[in-house]
Parts: sequence; C-alpha cells; structure tokens
Amino acid sequence: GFKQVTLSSYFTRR
Amino acid sequence: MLEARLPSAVTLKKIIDAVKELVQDANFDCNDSGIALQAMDSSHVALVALLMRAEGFDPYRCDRNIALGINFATLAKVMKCAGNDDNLTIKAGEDADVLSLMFESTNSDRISEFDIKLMDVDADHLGIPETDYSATIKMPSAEFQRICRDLSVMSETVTIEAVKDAVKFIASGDTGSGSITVKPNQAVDKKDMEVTVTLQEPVKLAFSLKYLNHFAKASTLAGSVTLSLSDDVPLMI
Repeated sequence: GFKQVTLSSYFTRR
Repeated sequence: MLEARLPSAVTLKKIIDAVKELVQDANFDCNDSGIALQAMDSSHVALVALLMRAEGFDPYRCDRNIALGINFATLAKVMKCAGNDDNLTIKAGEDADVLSLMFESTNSDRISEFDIKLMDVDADHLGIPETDYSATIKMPSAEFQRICRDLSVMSETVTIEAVKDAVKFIASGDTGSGSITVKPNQAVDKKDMEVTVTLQEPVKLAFSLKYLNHFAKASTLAGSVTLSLSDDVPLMI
C-alpha cells in the first residue's frame, strides 16, 4: 500500500 | 516600501491560480532581487518555492527587505478581478498593514484598486538540499498535466518508472489499471515538445496524484516541465 510521507524532516531549518 | 508593476496581470493570475490550493497563508518575501515565496501545504507533503525576479517588473522598487503575510484565498479572489492584459501594480508602504493592488486596462479607461489586509505569518526559511537525481525527465507540461488527469480515473496514486529511453506512468486501483509510456523524441522543432530522459540509474517511485494534479496547474506558466526523481527524496517538479 501507498504511504504518504511528509517533507518536514527533509528540509533543513535555516 | 515596495512598488512593483507587472506589464500584464496574466502572469500573476496564473501563479496564484497554480498555488492557491497548496498555500493557505504565506509571506511574499520582497527584496531588491525580487519577490520570493516558499511555503508548505497544510499537511507538509508539498513545498512550493517561487521567485519572481525584479527584472520581470517594470518598474521594481523595494527599499528594504519586507515580508508580506498574505492569505492566498483572498489574493486569488482579488486576482480574479484583473483582466489578463491589465497592467498590475502592487504596493506596500513602510509598516504596511495592507497590500495595494491596482489593475489598469490597456487603454487606461478602467482602473481597479484593491487593498488586502496583511497578516503575521511566522514561517521559517527552509533550505532545499542540492540533490543529484537518479532520473531527470523533461517533457511538455501540458502532456504531464494530461497524464496526471487521465490516470486519476484509475487510482489516487501513480507510480513513475524511469528506465533507459522511456518513462512510464502507472496507476492501478480496485477497478483496474492504466499506464502511459512516454519515449524521448529527438530533434523536435519546438523545444517545449522535447522529451528527454536522463538516467543515472533506473528508478520507480509512487506519488499522490492529488498533489501532482495541483502542481500541474502551473503548466500554463511554462511549456516544458522537468521531473527529478531519486529514491527516498522528494520528487522535484
């Protein structure tokens, strides 16, 4: 099954 | 103080139309190089990053960096009141609490002015890491939009498989399945009609068609779209 992941952990907080 | 005039409003109309389903409240970060927007959708599944360069406006004036907190649903409604060929001026004073928009018809016989209230949007600026993608696909944006729309009839998700010399869009659901294969075409007359697949290694990833259909609304802004894919990193469109 398809599990949507979020982006939160991907981008670095500048 | 910001004052920026766009020769024809259609560009901003298309931009707002493309992002309004994804962005609720966000800042237009204005500085002397232009107006930038960076915002995630409410579920943090998608990030919109946009830069409208100062060169695209005439004149463009931004005395100091200013963040204009905007409700995009309101801005979308106001932009509906602009004619495609109107020239559009946006203005915000020093400690502005409104963004002023003025639409002037080509023969200046109709001038519309709107002020929308600005809001405080505290958004942290995100760094988008440089990524060396396994597969990069360039194709006509209208075709990408058509594929996303067509495959939505079969499923809510689409698997994009990039192999040497082809990219395959596959949708399978309870009622059946469908797939659309696009092959590179060399030496086409119009650059925008070109299809290229640049492959470091084959890749096969699944995405929500809801978001791809939102992204595809930006197809009117550019004739060609580039999809960049790698395992375990977000799809870049």
